[in-house]
Amino acid sequence: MNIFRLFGDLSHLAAIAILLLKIWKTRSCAGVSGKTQLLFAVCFITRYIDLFLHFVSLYNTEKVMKLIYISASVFTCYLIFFKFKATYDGNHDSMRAEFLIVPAAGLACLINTKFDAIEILWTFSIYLEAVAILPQLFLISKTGEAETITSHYLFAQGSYRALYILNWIYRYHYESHVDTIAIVAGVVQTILYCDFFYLYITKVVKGQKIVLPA
Amino acid sequence: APKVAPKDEL
Repeated sequence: MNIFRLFGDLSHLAAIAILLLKIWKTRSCAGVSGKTQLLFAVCFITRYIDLFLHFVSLYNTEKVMKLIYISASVFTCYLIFFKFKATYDGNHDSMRAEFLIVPAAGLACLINTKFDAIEILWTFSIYLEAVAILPQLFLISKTGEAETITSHYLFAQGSYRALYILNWIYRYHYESHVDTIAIVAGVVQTILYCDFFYLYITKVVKGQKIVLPA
Repeated sequence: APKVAPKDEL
């Protein structure tokens, strides 16, 4: 474990917590893409499928973190699609998730390290996570604005994988550890946030709200 | 040569 991965995971946890708090406190999921949250839940379930297959006692923080990620993302989807369904902005959350899931699944079958079920599910999860934020960014471009709290959520979510890139550089240098699939997908994922990062740093940090030229 | 990573990351 290195400092980059530690802060990456903390940033990821923070993102999940910020979103849950936003929805729970404001009792509304306006401005939040339900599709992105569904895709993240699918990512966690397919990536941590080993938890379900051979459930071993919660003997380390990693297992606890995996369970937190899965339960928090499923609970977030429950809040969006059931509890606060009336506030779900379905009209603007209109990016076709199939256009992300099918290519990720296809690519996972073509480019993977081992052609077996668990490995392909893991690879699918990595590819899907890289593009899972697109419906959320699409929604913001459609509504033309993002609530400040949602911007903080996006910043934490984007920072997590950016920190993981630093973690991979560190591990390559000190542990000669390399996972090309995760690295390439992580770089693509982080690039998708660049536009938002620019807006966040130039606007939200100065207390302004993000308003896109609609 | 760098070895392929074990799945030890979240």
